[in-house]
Amino acid sequence: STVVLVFQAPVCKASDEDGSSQEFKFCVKRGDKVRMGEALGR
Amino acid sequence: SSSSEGNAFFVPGATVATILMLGVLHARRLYEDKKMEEAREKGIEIEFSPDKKATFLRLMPLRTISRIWGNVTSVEYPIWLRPYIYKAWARAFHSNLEEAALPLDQYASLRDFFVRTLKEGSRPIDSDPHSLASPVDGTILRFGELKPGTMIEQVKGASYSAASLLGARSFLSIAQDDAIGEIDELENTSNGASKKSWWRVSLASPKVRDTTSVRPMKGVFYCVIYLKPGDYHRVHSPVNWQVFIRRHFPGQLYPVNERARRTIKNLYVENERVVLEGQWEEGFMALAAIGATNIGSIELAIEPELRTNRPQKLLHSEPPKERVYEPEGVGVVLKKGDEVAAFNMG
Repeated sequence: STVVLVFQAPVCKASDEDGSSQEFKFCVKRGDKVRMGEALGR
Repeated sequence: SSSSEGNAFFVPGATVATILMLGVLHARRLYEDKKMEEAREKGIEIEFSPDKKATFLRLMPLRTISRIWGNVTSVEYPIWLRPYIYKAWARAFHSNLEEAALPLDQYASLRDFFVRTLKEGSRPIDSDPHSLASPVDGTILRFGELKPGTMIEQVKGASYSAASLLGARSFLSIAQDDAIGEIDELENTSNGASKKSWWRVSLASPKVRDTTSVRPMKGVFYCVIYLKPGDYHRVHSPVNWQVFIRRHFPGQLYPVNERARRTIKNLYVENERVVLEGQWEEGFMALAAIGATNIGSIELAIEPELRTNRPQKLLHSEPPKERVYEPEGVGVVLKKGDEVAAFNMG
């Protein structure tokens, strides 16, 4: 079985008033084993 | 006497031949898997290459086989036998039995054991409010950004569009709210009707600037996760979101293992699947749960009455079966980590 997620997220670096980046980045690699609840991206 | 000796010789001979044949096939499979693993480690892309097995699979009544498998695995075992069977399964498919919520002898059948829940705290949910959590245990196959005109790659040389995966039905009110007038309305070329949908708007013009704030431009991303037979087979919510609509696409039930991915074109688009679509804080969110031969039916926690993998004569002849969740525009509110669905055997 397979699960596919399709979603919108910020793409360009833009800063909030506090200077934080809002760009979405995946924090996994192809072939990684993930467990439910672990972050795929931020 | 000579006749009984002959039979005694014949039966073990046939059995040994069968075992040998299965052993050779298994060894060949292991060898191919190892070669594939080595190629992947070297960064060599697996390419699409249809083979005879794929052609043969297309002729097989896989949905029927899947339902028979479901019936076989629903058979209740004697209590004393259950731990032995589930331990054997766990050894074969590398499952962690210590995580199971119940003692092994309380799972009446393999089917029950397969969709077992986990002990409290086995899967801590990432606490970052801006993270996207994995909805399942599994292996990351693909991920990335869907730029205009691009498709999701199954393997090198075989791709499918997000539209064909999620369905083409419109999501009018949400799209209109989110588009903020900056997106040209797409014309439905097939029937001339004007239709907007979340993903169509997003894919056609993925970098949408919200004019009302300094929020960044939005893109459309995807992530494909494969669940092996030994993995925990329940699906959870990746973020806080509202599910507006469910689509059920009755379809084939091809296997979705690595070999199938590189030999069966449009695998994910042809297989039976359930798609949930809605909205999270960054916009559109869709989750597609795709079945396979052994894991043929999908159960929704938010819609327990939904039945999939039912006997059907004609597949792909009708549009997907949809359900808009009430109240319209609000839908079903899910928190990150909430259980959404489960994959069942057969």
